[in-house]
Amino acid sequence: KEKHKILHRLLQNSSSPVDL
Amino acid sequence: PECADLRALAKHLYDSYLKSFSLTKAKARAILTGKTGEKAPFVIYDMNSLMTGQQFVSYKQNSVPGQGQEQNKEVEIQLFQRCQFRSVEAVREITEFAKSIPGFIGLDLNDQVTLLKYGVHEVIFSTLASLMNKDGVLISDGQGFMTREFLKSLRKPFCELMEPKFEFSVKFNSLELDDSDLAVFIAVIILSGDRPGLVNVKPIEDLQDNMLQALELQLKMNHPDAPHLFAKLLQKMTDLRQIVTEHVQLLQLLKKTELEMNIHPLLQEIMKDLY
Repeated sequence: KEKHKILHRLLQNSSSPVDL
Repeated sequence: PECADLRALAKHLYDSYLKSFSLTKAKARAILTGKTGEKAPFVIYDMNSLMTGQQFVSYKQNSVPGQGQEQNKEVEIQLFQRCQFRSVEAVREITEFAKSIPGFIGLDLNDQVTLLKYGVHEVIFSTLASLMNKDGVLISDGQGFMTREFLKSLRKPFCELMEPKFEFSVKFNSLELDDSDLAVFIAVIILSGDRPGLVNVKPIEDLQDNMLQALELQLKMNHPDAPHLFAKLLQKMTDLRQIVTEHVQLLQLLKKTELEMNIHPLLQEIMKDLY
């Protein structure tokens, strides 16, 4: 899960901005 | 009644495609053929026009913190960083689209991640073809047009980045799909049950079977004069995997050799242990 934390976040939040 | 369900599914996917993606093929083709009535895109064909174009073409990502420091870097690196930011935005759009596919959010969360990890680049290169013709590609939401020759003139290995995508797009565009076809096609790509590391394959295959039926019917209805289109399109899925493999290899090379360059964390996540 740690390995893909941004993908997880995108899947679980609606349209959250992707921070750097 | 089964046909009606498949048509409703195709319609649903088309609606969410229109909501998820900023520039459709219909709009891009109108811009490329000069039929929008708006002003033509600014053409970038050499370093001078690139410099001039930067004043006209607004880049959304300029508002992203950390971009200021990029301005002192080599042109190739700056261009590549902009490509990366567009790719990150595309991943966000594709994720939103994926979540709208009936049954997708009911899948195991780790499998959703795996499907996106393996699917996003295939979707990016299928939809990028909509923005391309044999001579160049639309950039910045259609405000600019960067020529294929200019991209080929960049120093190695950057000159090798886009050429395979142009070659694919010329063949793919000859199928003359429209946005309503592409919507179902990319849902089929996302729901591929043969991605490495999937935990629960059966429900993914069941969803994809249904999508494939919807795609076959969609193509029959929308392209009655092209009886082999469904088979031709399925063959393109193999070409897409090849393009993604080569793309990821090139990015991994860039990461090693271009020390000035930062790969976005989301793209790193996707590329890590991919192929």
